[in-house]
Amino acid sequence: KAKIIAVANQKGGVAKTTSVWNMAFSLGELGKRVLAVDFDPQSNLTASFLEETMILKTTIADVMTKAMDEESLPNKEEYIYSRGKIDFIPSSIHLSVVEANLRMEMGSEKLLANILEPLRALYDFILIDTNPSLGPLTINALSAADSVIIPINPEFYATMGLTDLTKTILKIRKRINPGIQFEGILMTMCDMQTNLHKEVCLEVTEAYGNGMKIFKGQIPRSIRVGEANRYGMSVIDFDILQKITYN
Amino acid sequence: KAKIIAVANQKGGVAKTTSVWNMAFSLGELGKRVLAVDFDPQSNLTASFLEETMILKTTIADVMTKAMDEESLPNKEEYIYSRGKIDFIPSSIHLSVVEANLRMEMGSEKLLANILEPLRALYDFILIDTNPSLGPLTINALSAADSVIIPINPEFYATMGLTDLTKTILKIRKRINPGIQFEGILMTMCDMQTNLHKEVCLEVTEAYGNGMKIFKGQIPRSIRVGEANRYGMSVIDFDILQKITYN
Ligand SMILES: Nc1ncnc2c1ncn2[C@@H]1O[C@H](COP(=O)(O)OP(=O)(O)OP(=O)(O)O)[C@@H](O)[C@H]1O
Ligand SMILES: Nc1ncnc2c1ncn2[C@@H]1O[C@H](COP(=O)(O)OP(=O)(O)OP(=O)(O)O)[C@@H](O)[C@H]1O
Ligand SMILES: [Mg+2]
Ligand SMILES: [Mg+2]
Repeated sequence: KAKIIAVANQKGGVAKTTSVWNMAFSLGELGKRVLAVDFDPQSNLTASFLEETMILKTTIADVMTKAMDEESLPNKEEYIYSRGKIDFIPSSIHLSVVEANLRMEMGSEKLLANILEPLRALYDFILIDTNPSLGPLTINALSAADSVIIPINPEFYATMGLTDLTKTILKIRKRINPGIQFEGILMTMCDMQTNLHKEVCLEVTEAYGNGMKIFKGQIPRSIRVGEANRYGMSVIDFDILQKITYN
Repeated sequence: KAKIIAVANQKGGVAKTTSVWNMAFSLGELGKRVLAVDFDPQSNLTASFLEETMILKTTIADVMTKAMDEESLPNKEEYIYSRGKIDFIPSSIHLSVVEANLRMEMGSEKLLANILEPLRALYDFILIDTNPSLGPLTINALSAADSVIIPINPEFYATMGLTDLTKTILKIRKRINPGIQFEGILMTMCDMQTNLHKEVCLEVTEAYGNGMKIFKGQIPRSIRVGEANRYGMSVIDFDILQKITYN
């Protein structure tokens, strides 16, 4: 039975999408069956997964719309696509229309949870990428998740939002999803040669380290990550490609 | 009469807040009268402006709520604060409640415009920081603006969203704010020693350079920017401080 992990932080540009993308492939390399869900109308994750030949018919926006209208869902073969060892459910800009409608729809927090529940048996991990907001889409993702990974870059603006995010997660635990746990804080885009990043990493560890796990592995800033995202490859594959082409 | 400029891009972490913050101080140094408006519930801009001794009573969320309820607005002295030569209107997390309510309120796109209109006579520039979304708050900011600056970092995920953003701005021009112009695209966090950033900057210039201005000044990536934001200083002041302390 799959573990469902949401990757969330309302602060923009902290490497939510990059983390889901690379985690999906790393887990795949370890032989795990992985489903990645793009739950951001920006659809960055979808753009990385998409290969030239793929044509997207049904996205998570369509499935959510059917769920909201209490219509029967499409067959999963219609909205689950594959790329190598990894399956994914794509997104589209229409998900922002779903977000607006979710606000008006009573009891709509568990719509995504109900879509993912029957898929648990098919995977080891289901990873959900979210948009930079604490609105109805992220609430749905957190209501469907067993745990949440919080990526954060070691800078002032990013640490500011941690309090609101943890408050929101605790509210969801109390009211909607009693099972949600904190998987941990993932420090991303770290330049540990700078005093700023050293200091802020320490601050985050002091402020949150008691109540929550902070992953020991800090993801360094490297232009390779941006390059890998651009070529629709994981950092592992891109690295291997680099080694092959440069040597 | 002030020019109202919105700084917007639904892609997260492209330096919207950092650009408003440093532009406000640079214009102030040039002797311009500047009002900065924080229109993001995350309130990052407010955190940079805030000094230890300041106590925020009224924020843009309170003013918007009064405007929505057709009540008379508070005196501007209650919601306009000052820091050095720059005035600012702070935000708070309650602005996300305003965002949810704006969706249900007919004809609410011009609420911010009506708040800022009487302030035009007092300033040369009014700069609006927005949240990473194309929702009701950013629509309000774009409906109030004479022009829009689009910050973008030269990476794959950021360039993807430009089409949606320009479409949204053109719709606003047609339906709500016929005067809105594109001030230009500002390339931020550029590391021009990397092929990736050189290539993407070229791509953006080729794709958008004909129809829109692309500022010649590309903002380089530098840890000084993160440091300045953390100490609540502009890059200019921080630089001067650095020079004084290090020499
Ligand atoms: N370790 C890293 N080193 C260098 N660049 C990185 C790293 N991780 C992510 N990036 C780059 O930083 C930018 C932001 O990352 P990403 O888009 O994954 O963040 P996000 O949190 O998903 O953003 P959003 O809030 O818009 O959804 C991207 O251009 C990405 O390529
Ligand atoms: N030129 C730069 N060099 C290095 N770091 C920068 C630069 N500009 C911005 N930053 C850092 O990048 C991060 C993102 O910038 P900022 O928060 O201003 O973006 P934003 O678009 O306002 O984000 P959001 O979408 O969350 O509102 C911040 O930590 C900031 O300090
Ligand atoms: Mg993302
Ligand atoms: Mg910002």
